[in-house]
Amino acid sequence: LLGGELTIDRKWPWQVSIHYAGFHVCGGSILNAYWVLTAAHCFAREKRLQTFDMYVGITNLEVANKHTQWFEINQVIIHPTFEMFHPVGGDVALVQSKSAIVFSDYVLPICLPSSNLNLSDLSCWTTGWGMVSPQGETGKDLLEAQLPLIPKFQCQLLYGLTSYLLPEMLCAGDIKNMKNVCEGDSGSPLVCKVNQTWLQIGIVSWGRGCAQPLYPGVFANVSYFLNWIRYNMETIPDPPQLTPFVSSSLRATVSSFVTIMGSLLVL
Amino acid sequence: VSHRHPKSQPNSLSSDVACGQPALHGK
Repeated sequence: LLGGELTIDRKWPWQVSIHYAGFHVCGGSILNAYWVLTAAHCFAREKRLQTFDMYVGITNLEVANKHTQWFEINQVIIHPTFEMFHPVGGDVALVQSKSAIVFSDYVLPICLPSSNLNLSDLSCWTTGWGMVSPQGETGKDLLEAQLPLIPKFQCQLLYGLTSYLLPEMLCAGDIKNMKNVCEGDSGSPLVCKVNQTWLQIGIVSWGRGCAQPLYPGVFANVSYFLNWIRYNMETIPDPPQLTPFVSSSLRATVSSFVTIMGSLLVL
Repeated sequence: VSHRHPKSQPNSLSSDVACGQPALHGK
């Protein structure tokens, strides 16, 4: 985040860090015990799913604490229109964890908005571990920034005709104070407070650079993808859970072994 | 684990906690 400020534990408990080969690559947000919402382009290149993992309950990526949980990924669902009508269109993905996220004051889900939420006059914030300067400096601490929403027509004027915006996209940025999302913030949530509850209205998606104030951050509009999100979360079953299991033959073998060892000890 | 979140949020996709309600509120 450019122009972001340090945040504190428990303030954004839905924030997820998605790692690839041990390095932070994208943000995400917790929707429920098994599902994380992020940007599809985080998984765009052909990569082995086993090389990804996720952290929740963490603010400093170098210091896992007692509230931090680590998860392997069971599957990733990419939106069917990803890159279909726009180079970064349909930039939404659902990530299913292999095991259940345990909720606490440090780890909580974010709410999804209603499809007809009025976006005017909302106080919206974004968070992320992305670059903190256009030179590519990265920080290990989670940053936060309040980003005003920018009307679509104004955003399209700023980007010009070469970078067209789809209806499923929305723009946010603080032009005056040079606050913007940057590389590594992708997938992180844009959240707004409505009636004392935080709703996720956007997913960090793309932009032209980070430090050019005339080019705000562009977000996938969560409201646009609500049906797809809900359908997948409701129809895809939870991943199978590994439970301790000992076959009857193995149990007999173990039992015999224990008996023999017990006899030897007596002798 | 927090026990203070009732299952009453209409927008929540979670079965056991309320969404969008951090325990800590920023100033």
